[in-house]
Parts: sequence; structure tokens; C-alpha cells
Amino acid sequence: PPQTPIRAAMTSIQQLRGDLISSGDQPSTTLNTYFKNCTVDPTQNMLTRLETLEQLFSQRFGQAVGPRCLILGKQRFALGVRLYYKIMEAMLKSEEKRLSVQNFSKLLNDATFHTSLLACALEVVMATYGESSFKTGGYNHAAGDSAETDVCFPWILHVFNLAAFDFYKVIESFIKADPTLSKDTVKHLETCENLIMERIAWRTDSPLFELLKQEHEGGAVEQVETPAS
Amino acid sequence: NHNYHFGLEDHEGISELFDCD
Repeated sequence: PPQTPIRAAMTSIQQLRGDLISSGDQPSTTLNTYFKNCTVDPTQNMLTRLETLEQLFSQRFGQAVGPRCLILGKQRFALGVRLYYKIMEAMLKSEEKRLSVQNFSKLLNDATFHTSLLACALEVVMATYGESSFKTGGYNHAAGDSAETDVCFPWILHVFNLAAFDFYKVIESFIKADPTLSKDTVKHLETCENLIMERIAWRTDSPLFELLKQEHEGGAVEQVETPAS
Repeated sequence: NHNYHFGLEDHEGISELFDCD
């Protein structure tokens, strides 16, 4: 049968759900081994964080999409958590191979890393379901439906109070970690990346400015480029 | 034919990006 936008969307959703059926809603044995290898076991903090973020996500999703869609929010979050575990495991395997270490205590106890990774997983889930597009983008098929456009990127950053600059850090590793991501998903993440690089990371409250200041004070003084260049 | 442009060098990964090394 001919490909239609709806058929394409259904295929993407089926593919995502199919890929995640085998990934459990709990950390796998391999992931648990990484947690146990840490100097400080991150498991309890991670689970508590997930509960807090689930409440935040469900509440804000309900406000944006409507109270009758609360169950949808819970389903999206559950799928996002499966993807979060799957990608985390792939990232750690790749880091173990690259660095020849098995103790990722610092990374796995970094709340910003977990929040960014989960936000990216949820962005992928919502983009697949067509709920997150871009208000100014050219491919928002839900344009005109304010309920759906309310959860478009960077909505997730506001929900988790996450700096765009920190979300940006996980995008490339996320794409590398999952070669089964659809082309549309990769394209969506790339558009998020470009939006951050071109606009969101440069807003006044961005942590980027403090980092640039620290870099400058740390001795890495370079000639400031002229406005023309 | 959409291909993501990978910008990270081979010696960079998520650990470095979150200042873990």
C-alpha cells in the first residue's frame, strides 16, 4: 500500500514500541552490574529521581494536553524510561570499550546527566508520536492544534528545569548509542541541537556564560574576535 | 537521505562532556 503520513507515523510508533518491548522497565542485569561497580551505588538516587521526574512530567503533560490525556502522559513516560535504560547501557558499554574502565561512579551519580538523558529519551518518544514538533518548524502536522504544539521542544527542558546546554551534551552520544533510531528521529534531534546552538543556549540565564567566564579566568585567554569575524 | 553529522572526536565521549575524567 502507498505510504501516507499516517502510515509512516504508525510504522515509526510500532518500530519504537517493538524495539523497547525487550528492554525492561527496570535496569537490566548488565546495567545493574555497572551500578554495583560504582564507588557510590547510584541506584537509589536514580529511582527517587525518576519518581520525581515522572510526577513533574505527568502533571505538566496533563496541563498541556488536557486532563483526559493523563494516561497518555504516563504511557509516554514509561516508554521514555525504557529508552533511557537502553541508551544508558549502550553508552556505558561504549565508554567501557573506549576508556577501559568499569567504574562510572562520577557520571552515574551526576543528576544532570540522568535528567538530560531522560529528557532526550522522552523527546524521542514524543517526536515519534507526533506530539513534539517545532512551533516555528516546517513539518508540524499538528499546527493549529494548540494542545499538541504546547509540548513541542523545548517544552521538556522547562518541565525538568534543564539547561539547554546540558541537554545538548547528550544528543550526539544518544544518536551514536542507538543505530536503530529512525531517520526522522535523528533529524528531529538534529533540529533540537541546531535550535540550542543557534538560540536557546545564548539566552541570558544560560550556564554557558558562567562556563565561558571560568574558561577565561582559568588562563585560557585568547584574543577576542572582532565583531566582523 | 538524512545523515547526522557527528562532531565529537573519537577521544571524546559522554564522560568528558559531563567532566567525569
